Amino acid sequence: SAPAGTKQRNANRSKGANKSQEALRVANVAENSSADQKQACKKHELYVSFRDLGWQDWIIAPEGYAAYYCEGECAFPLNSYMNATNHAIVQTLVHLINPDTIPKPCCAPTQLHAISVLYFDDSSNVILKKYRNMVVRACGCH
Amino acid sequence: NFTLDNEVHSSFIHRRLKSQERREMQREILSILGLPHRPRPHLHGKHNAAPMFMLDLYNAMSTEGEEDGYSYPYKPVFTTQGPPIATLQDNNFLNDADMVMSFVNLVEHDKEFLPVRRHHREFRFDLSRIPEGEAVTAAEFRIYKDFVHERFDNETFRISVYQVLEEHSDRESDLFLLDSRVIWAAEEGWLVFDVTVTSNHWVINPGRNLGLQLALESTTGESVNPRVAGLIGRSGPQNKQPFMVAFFKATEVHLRSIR
Repeated sequence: SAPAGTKQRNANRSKGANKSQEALRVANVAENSSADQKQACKKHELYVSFRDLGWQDWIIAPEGYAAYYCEGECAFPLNSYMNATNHAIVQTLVHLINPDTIPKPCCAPTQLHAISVLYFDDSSNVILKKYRNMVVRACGCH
Repeated sequence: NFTLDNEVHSSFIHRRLKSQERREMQREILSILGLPHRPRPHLHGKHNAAPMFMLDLYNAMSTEGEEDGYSYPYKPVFTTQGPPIATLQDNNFLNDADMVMSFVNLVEHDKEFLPVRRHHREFRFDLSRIPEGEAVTAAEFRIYKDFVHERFDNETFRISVYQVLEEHSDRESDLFLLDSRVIWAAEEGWLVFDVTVTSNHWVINPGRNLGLQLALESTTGESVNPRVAGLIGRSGPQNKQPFMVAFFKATEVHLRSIR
């Protein structure tokens, strides 16, 4: 927020000192966040098994597929590999300042792939169908 | 390679599910697949002609890789019955399709006719279960012809496929000629006939679906029993049974029903 005016110059001087301290605190938080790469938002392995569901009698192929999932922190600074939107970057900064009010952005899929499933219907006709948005290709902060 | 990585490929259900949880999980996945309930096919022949043809198409899609929108790992399931029966044209149809469906022939037994009558085979396919919002872009009728030892090498037949327009109890059915071609007695392999227009007609007018007829004639115009020419019928091997296949394109977005 903008400073009030000249009458409050003395008050602003102390506020300025507080601001410097605040900036230092933000910088320390940023340094710690950037060092914590293991928990950053990224793609993780997840295999969905139709066989485990006991559906082999009607699903011909596949037996299962690698769906993946997204998990991780979307904390300042959002590196380029996190595929963050501009809004997510701004939200990260606001979260830094007001952590109790504004949450961090979410780690979620940004690109998804389709899969094809080959299966019997009740009449023993065979269906090959493409199902969109079934597999995570990339994760990002949103 | 997830098939080798036991840690990833281990059961994705890591705890015993309660009956209600299992039902809910299955219902959710079925809703994604657009199915009202879990299919219970009465035939389990994965090595029949139609499933094997569809498997060829599935493998063709699987080997296209990530750049075409299909993610790895996909483990292509190769057939053990020789070269794929899907043609290059089928792959072209596949590129434009959202769904492909094969249909079993509902005619249980081939009729045999007296020599004085016109020999023919009848085929019926149920297209009434096609999901809403899917339009036929291409459809084929496929029938296998075996090599016939007993015929002369240069002998030919004329094979004709008809759409049955109307059936009569006292005379032959009214027919509409869809395709006609000459085949060699020595020929062997799948014969493919375009039935796209007919399929579209049946999807829109299910009550007009009276099936197909196939007839064979010699070079002298004499009606010939299809079995004599090597055309596989109901009594033939399962992996050579006639079937129909249709390629579909979605015309509307599928919305999940409200839970």
